Amino acid sequence: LKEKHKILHQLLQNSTS
Amino acid sequence: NGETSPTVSMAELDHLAHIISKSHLETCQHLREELQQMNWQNLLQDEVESYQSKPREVMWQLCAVKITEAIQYVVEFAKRIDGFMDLCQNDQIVLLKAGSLEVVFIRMCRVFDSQNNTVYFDGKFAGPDAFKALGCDDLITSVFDFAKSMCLLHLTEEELALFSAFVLFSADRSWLQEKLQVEKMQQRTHLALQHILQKNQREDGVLNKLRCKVSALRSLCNRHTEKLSAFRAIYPDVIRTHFPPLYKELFG
Repeated sequence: LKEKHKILHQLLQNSTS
Repeated sequence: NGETSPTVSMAELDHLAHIISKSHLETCQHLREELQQMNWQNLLQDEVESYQSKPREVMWQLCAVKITEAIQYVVEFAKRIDGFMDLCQNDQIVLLKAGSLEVVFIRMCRVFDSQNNTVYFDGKFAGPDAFKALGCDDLITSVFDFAKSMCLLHLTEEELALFSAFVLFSADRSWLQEKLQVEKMQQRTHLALQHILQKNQREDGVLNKLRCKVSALRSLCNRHTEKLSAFRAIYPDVIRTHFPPLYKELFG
């Protein structure tokens, strides 16, 4: 699922702004 | 004795409500102060006509961009809730893929003018007729009806935040790996919502009305997916080349 949702995964990884 | 269940105290519910409410207020696309100062100006007739005369694919693309922007704020909302980031990455993705648009629909009532049946879109307030070019009048009507019915409940920001979190933590989504943990979060959120509604002296029926909204939200999202499939069948290249990558990832 992570592979198919790279952008969402990236957004989740980014520190909260 | 101050306990609502053997494992959750009133203090814990207050704390959870506080965290979720804070996350909601920090990640709302339009702050409450902005909304109060906003000139709730409706589209002029020629502006409505301008949206109506846009090619179908251009209007779809514009709406996809707006939905994607709103979803990014919902992702941020989820991330600021401790319990959400404690879930495994698979489940975080599952919950947001299934629930982010539902939260966008819930949040829509903050920027909805019930009296004029208009919603904040692209800088002004637009009625359903402005979305005619999309070719899905029935879905648009349902989305507006949903926003209107949410407005009728007159929820506070805290109640709205807790309901959004309750929807996000839906434990019945497919492909969850740690269903029990999500279920636990949803139960706690439900208790916190119930607790805050009681504290605000809302009548008992409000919680039941909110529970009914859950199925309405699912129906709206399913219909969005159906409309997108129909659109894709005619304009596959438009989606591939012009739609936001996050939108394609979530709904593709």
